[in-house]
Amino acid sequence: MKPVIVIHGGAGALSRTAMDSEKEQRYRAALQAIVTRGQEILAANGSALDAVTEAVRLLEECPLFNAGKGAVFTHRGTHELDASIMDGRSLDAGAIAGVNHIRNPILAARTVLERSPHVMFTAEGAETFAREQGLEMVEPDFFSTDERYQQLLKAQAGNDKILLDHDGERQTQQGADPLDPDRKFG
Amino acid sequence: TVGAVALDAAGNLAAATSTGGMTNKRAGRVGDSPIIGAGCYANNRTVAVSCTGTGEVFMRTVAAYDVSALMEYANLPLSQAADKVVMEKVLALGGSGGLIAVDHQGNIALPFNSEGMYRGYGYVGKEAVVGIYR
Repeated sequence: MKPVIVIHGGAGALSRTAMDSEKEQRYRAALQAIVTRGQEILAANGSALDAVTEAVRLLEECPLFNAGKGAVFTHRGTHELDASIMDGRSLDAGAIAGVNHIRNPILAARTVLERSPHVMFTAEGAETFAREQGLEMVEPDFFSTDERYQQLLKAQAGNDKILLDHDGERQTQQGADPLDPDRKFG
Repeated sequence: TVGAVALDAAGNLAAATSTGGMTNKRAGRVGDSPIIGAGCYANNRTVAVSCTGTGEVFMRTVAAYDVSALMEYANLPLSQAADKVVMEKVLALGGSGGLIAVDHQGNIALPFNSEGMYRGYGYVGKEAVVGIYR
């Protein structure tokens, strides 16, 4: 039995031809650093729950990924963030949905798991719970980046398509019409 | 969407998922990420799973839990269970995306049916490995 951490930063229309090398290096460096941090926690006999919480928190703090800072925009030009966490030892779980004032949604999900008898909170109730539990709260524009906003504008200009997080990236890079989300290269 | 799964030295599994949703989504639309069993699941007896992709399909297939169920009831090893969910069941409904998973023995799986998936893993004491494309 070998302690291990695995992370993901989303899936989609990611191709070598569409990604410039500098941006690719930034993605690889971020993934590498976050995996390494997770390994450090496990190596110090930290729990799997702590390792995944910290890994996802770091992913939320990185504007390259669609969670926390760098989250995509809704049709209304707002953010709606969701997160969940589950402990395999006890089958305890915590989740929040539809929030935009909690800096780290995964910490809120973890708090739901640890400090409430419930599994899921949404919207205003989730934010009230997070605030009462002392979690860091921010203004919604904390999560906004210009790149994501440009993706929204292009999606709305191109037949109002709904895009997966990384499908929107290629659309922005190529300056073309939004990709067909059913287009697959598997 | 982002996620992490881990197995610790005590043999415990955990999974976590977080997302900003989909660009231009309708306000109030929720995907698989906060839904236990769809975008996130962990059970010490089987596996920890975090999913990413077209949320509606991962919800309808209860994708994360399905990996665990295939292992527990059909005795599939992790690699086969994860591939069956992503490359057959999700794809059959027109879903795009992937998942990461680790089982109670430390085996890992990172299948995806899309063009790429930002991913990485690291066993304690070994070098971290990251990937983007196929």
